[in-house]
This record gives sequence, C-alpha cells and structure tokens, in this order.
Amino acid sequence: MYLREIQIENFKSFGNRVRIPFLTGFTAITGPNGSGKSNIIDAILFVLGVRSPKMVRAERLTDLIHKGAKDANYCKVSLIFDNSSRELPVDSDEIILTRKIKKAPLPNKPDNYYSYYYINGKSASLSEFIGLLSEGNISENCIVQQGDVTAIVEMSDMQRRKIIDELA
Amino acid sequence: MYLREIQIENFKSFGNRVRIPFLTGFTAITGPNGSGKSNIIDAILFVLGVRSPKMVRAERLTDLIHKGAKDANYCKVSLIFDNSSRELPVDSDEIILTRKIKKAPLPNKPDNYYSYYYINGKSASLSEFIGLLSEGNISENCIVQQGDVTAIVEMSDMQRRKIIDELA
Amino acid sequence: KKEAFFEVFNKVRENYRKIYSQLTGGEGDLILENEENPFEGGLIIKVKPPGKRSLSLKSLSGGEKSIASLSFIFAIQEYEPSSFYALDEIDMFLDEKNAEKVAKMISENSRKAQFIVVSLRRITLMQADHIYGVTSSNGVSTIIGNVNVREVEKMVEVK
Amino acid sequence: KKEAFFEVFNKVRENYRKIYSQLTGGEGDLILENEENPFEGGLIIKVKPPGKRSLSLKSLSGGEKSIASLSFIFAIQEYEPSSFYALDEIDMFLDEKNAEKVAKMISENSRKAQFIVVSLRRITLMQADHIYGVTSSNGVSTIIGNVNVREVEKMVEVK
Ligand SMILES: Nc1ncnc2c1ncn2[C@@H]1O[C@H](COP(=O)(O)OP(=O)(O)OP(=O)(O)O)[C@@H](O)[C@H]1O
Ligand SMILES: Nc1ncnc2c1ncn2[C@@H]1O[C@H](COP(=O)(O)OP(=O)(O)OP(=O)(O)O)[C@@H](O)[C@H]1O
Ligand SMILES: [Mg+2]
Ligand SMILES: [Mg+2]
Repeated sequence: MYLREIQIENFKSFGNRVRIPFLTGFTAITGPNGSGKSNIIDAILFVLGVRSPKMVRAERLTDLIHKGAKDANYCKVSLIFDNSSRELPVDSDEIILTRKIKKAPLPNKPDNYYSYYYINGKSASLSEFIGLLSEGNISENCIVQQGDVTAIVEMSDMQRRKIIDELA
Repeated sequence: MYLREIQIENFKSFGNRVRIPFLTGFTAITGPNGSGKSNIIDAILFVLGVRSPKMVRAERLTDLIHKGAKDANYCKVSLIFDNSSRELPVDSDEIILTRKIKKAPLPNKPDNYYSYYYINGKSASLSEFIGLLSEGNISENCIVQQGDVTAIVEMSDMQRRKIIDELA
Repeated sequence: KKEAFFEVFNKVRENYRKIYSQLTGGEGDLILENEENPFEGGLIIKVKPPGKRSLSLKSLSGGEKSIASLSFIFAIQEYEPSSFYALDEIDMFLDEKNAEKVAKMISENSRKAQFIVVSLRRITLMQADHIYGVTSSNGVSTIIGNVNVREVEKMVEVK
Repeated sequence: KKEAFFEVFNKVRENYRKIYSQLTGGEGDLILENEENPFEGGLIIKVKPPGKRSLSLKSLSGGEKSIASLSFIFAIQEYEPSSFYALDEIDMFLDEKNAEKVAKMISENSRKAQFIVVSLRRITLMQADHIYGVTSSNGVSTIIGNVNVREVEKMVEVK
C-alpha cells in the first residue's frame, strides 16, 4: 500500500493546489533553504492527524493556511494511497485521506476554525480516520522530522521501551 | 591576541599529548564521524572553565579523562595565546592557560578528583583565570557547539536581550 | 502481555545488532533494564563503534548518534514495515562515507517500503530512484518533478 | 545603565541589518519588546527573506534559522570582536549557496579575528586558509596538519 500522490492546497508555502505524484521505491526531495521541502513533510503529518500545531512549526492550526499575495481562508491536504491489494478494508483501488482546516472567526474568538476529515471524499470522524491509518500501518513513527534524527538516542530509556510496547 | 596552539593531553579521545598549532585567519577542521573534531572544541571549553560536564557531553568531569588501551588518571589541556601586543596585562609574549583534572579516589567518594588551573605554568585561582580570559575578550559566547547553530533563534527573547546586557 | 512484548523485542534486537554492524562494522545492542519485568524498566542502547570500547550514548559524536538512532528505526522497520517512510535531513551529521552507507541501506529497504527522503547532500540524492526539486518564488513553493542528478547538481552547485 | 545598553544595542542592531541583508538579500531587524525600559522586555528578531513577508521565527526553515542566528553572532562580533571563534558544524542546515556565503563571510571576518571551524562540507573547507584533518584509530585521535583541499576531497570523498 504505497503513497501515490500528495495534494497540497493553500498549506504553508504552497499557495495553490499542488499535486506531487510518487512512485514506489526511493524518492528524494531537494532544493534551496526555505523552498518548502519540510513543509511537504508537515503536510503529511497534518493529514496523519497531528493535534499540536507546534509539531508542524506553527503557533495555531490556522497559521498553516497559506499567507501570501492572496490570503486563503482554508487549507487542505490529501494523501492518495494505492489500495489495489486491498490491504485496507475499503473496496476501492485508491484511498484518499483528506484533512481540511477552515477559518471561521467568531466575535469573541477571531482564531476559531473548523476541522474536517474525509475518506474518499466522504465526511468521516477522526476515529474512523485514525482507525484506517493504523490498519495501514501508518503513523508518526514513520516520520523523522528535520533535526530529530538523533531523537532515539536522546530520549529516555523508558520512552524508548514504550516504542516496543506499542508494537506489541 | 590569537590562539597559537592547543595542547591536549589524555582528554577524551586524545590518548597522548597532542599539539595543534594554529595560524591567524580561517582554519577548518574536518575528518570522519567520531574522529575527535568536537572533542577539540570541548577541550577549548574545558580550559575556558566549563563547570558542568554535560556541556561537554560527559556525566562527570572525570569522564573527560581518556579511556583506552592505557587508562590515564588525569587529563590536561593548555591554550597558548600570542600576547606580543600585550593585550593582556602579563609581561610575556605568550600566555599559557592550563586546566588539569586528576582522579583522587577516596573510600567514600570513588569519583573524587582535584582541579588545577595554571597561568604560564604557575598555579592560579579560578578567579584569576576567569579574569584574564574576560580581559582577553574570550568567553563561551565565541563558541558555537555542534547542533547549537540555531540556538540564538530558539532561545527566549529575554535570554537574547541578556546577551546584549552582558556586552554593556 | 509480557510474551507479546518479548516476541517483538527479541526480533527487533536481532535486527538492531545486524543493522548496526552492517552500517558501522562495530557492535550495537538493545538491553532491557529489567529483564524480569520489562515494563518496569527502560530499553538501553549500547554501542561499540569499531576499535572503540562500549561507549556511553552521551559521549557519542553527532554522526555516531545518528547511526545508532537510524539503526533502531530500520530495525523496527524490518520487524513491521510501514507503507511509507518520510525522513527529513537524516544525513545532516553524517560524513560522506556514512551518508552513502545509510542511503544505500534506504535504497535496499525501499524494495519493501516507499521512502521519501529530504536531503541537501549529493551523496544521498545519487542513491535515489526519483528526485523532486522544490523551489520558491515570492514565498510560493513549486515542485519540479523527476529531476535527474545532473540537473540537481546544477541546482545545488554553487555558480 | 540604560545608556550603556542602548550604546551596544544600536550598534549591534545596525550590524545585524547589514549582515542579514548581505547574507540573504532580504531584511532582518532586532526589536526591543520594551523600548522605554529594555530590561523589562526581551530582544525580538524579525526577518523577511527576499520575496517573503516578515516571518515568525517558529515557522522558519532550518537553513533560514541558521542564517538568522549566524547574523546575530556576526553582528556581535563586529561590535566587539573576540580573539578567536570556534564554530562546530554551523553549516549543517545550509544549502550549497548559503554555506558558501557564510564561509566567505567568515573568511572576510577572519582578517580581524581567528576562526576555527569544524565542517564536513567541501564548500566550507574550500574557503579556509588552513585545514586540519582529524582521524582516529582504535579510539585514539590523531591530527593531520595542513591538509590541502584536494587531499581532503580524498579523505571525505567516497571511494
Ligand atoms: N502559512 C504560511 N504561509 C506562507 N509561508 C509559510 C507559511 N508557513 C510557513 N511558511 C514558510 O515556509 C518556509 C519554510 O519552508 P520549509 O521549512 O519547508 O523549508 P525547507 O525547504 O525545508 O528549507 P531548509 O532546507 O532550510 O530546511 C518559511 O520561509 C516559512 O515562513
Ligand atoms: N574519555 C574518553 N575516552 C576515550 N574516548 C572518548 C572519551 N570521551 C569521548 N570519547 C569518544 O570520542 C568520540 C566522539 O568524538 P567527537 O565528538 O569529537 O567526534 P566528531 O569528530 O566531532 O564526529 P562527528 O563528525 O560525528 O560530529 C566518541 O566515540 C566518544 O566515545
Ligand atoms: Mg527543512
Ligand atoms: Mg562533532
């Protein structure tokens, strides 16, 4: 079950809708400092349901919405997985997981927003979403963020053992 | 007032007495992972009077003593500065600052050690030592350790302002 | 519960010893603080780079810590592969020789799982099957697909 | 007391603006949280890389943070140079273009102060006046003096 494509819309430095198709095997992403490489990784974490904006270098979730020449009021990221081997219990060759954040300012709460999750375009609850991800063996453990390569060695022995607990 | 030479004796991965002469200008140090490059930086910090062993990746100060084929019971580092312009109030063309740690195990305190400071070979107090360094404008602020390049940006605004306080 | 833990731990430990040795030529191991009741203790990593004694993790160099950490990540991957892995600048501390070894191991592992690796290092990019370039203009990012290594060299090379 | 502070702050701020602009082509600034009573507030860094709006420090990329930090270090150095600087892998996040700019600025500044820089990056080593190699055998370090860049390339290059 591999990642076929990422669609990034108004997320961080991605000002329009950008489609990044992926093939199996080993893909490298490179480019100048500040161009948006880690933002792609943040987009993946965003769909995987990251709760704390600090994990993706933002103060609030609404900071993830592209600020640029034209300020959008929402951001949306989709991960499109190949499911032709029916690894996930969904009868479809392709599984599209989408997360969207939309600004919804209120008089007493200007940073208010709505959060949406979709599976193949249909509204889904966060638990259905997380459930599908864990069946596909996809979690934040598959992601090493910039600067975290030595995290395994720097964490406490107890935290490290808990990684094994979670696999068992 | 430049650094003419570092002498490293039994410190971390330096198992003998190693002399590293320096010239003015821009010197680069390179080599394979784990070869000892950052240990040279730690040796400089050691002489500058670092108090906490954690600053130089050690549990206790005695961990800085070389462990190898022949375990030494002391380590010693000297920084030799050129003072021909008499920038420091010492009547000598060269100023040698030396720090030494020597194991001195006691029945109730096996990790006990003695700490020595020398200026041009003569025993000195820590305050004389620190005094001379600050007159030579040498402090830990001149040293950026591996992984700390973004520390200025990551610290709090208050801590950053204190850097200016110290200069004033 | 304890059985399930040891089932995982023993396999991951075996993988760790093999992978660490493959990457460094030295020896690495995973040790339980409390073998009777694993849940009451932690999981200790012990490494012995070639020619050195067993070293405390704290005193390791940046590159040595990276290799010890990556070996753990790959050991877990071998036990229970995920569909894909996203690794951002894991080669930042690695010298050329270690960066190449890690990139080659990723290339090998990428037959079983998809790897998406952000890197600025030529030696890593050279091992990839596909390379994407990211650039930005006026703060807006664009993706350049299917760049080959020679074009990348022009992109990252200094004029 | 306040006067002494502003004496330093104003010069360092002017240096910061010049250095950040020289390194990036963008604009950087140092702002006091409390201009009336500086000691009751902090020192804020604001940066605006070319083509982008003024950015929150948190959202900066690894390379952008490095440049913002290094500009501050160099700004202080210009105000009150130290005899020597020891910098360990400050280029770890920098792309080739930024690594070269920083190395060239160090080369320029090294006329007034001595710089000792640990680096694994060819582009940085190429700017140095002198290069030392460090190797270890059986856990014991040795220094190889006055290596030239071509020998370094053999040392760090992968066979
Ligand atoms: N909501 C947003 N709108 C516009 N730009 C944003 C937003 N959030 C973050 N950015 C910008 O994205 C840039 C960082 O991008 P990213 O971290 O992906 O760079 P990078 O390619 O990984 O660089 P490096 O090689 O230095 O790590 C920053 O300049 C940041 O200001
Ligand atoms: N007291 C000691 N005796 C012997 N070896 C030691 C001692 N303390 C530290 N070391 C060893 O020094 C090595 C680390 O050296 P150092 O950090 O200088 O490497 P480096 O050249 O900076 O590598 P990198 O490029 O990965 O940062 C480690 O292998 C560590 O175990
Ligand atoms: Mg990045
Ligand atoms: Mg190092």
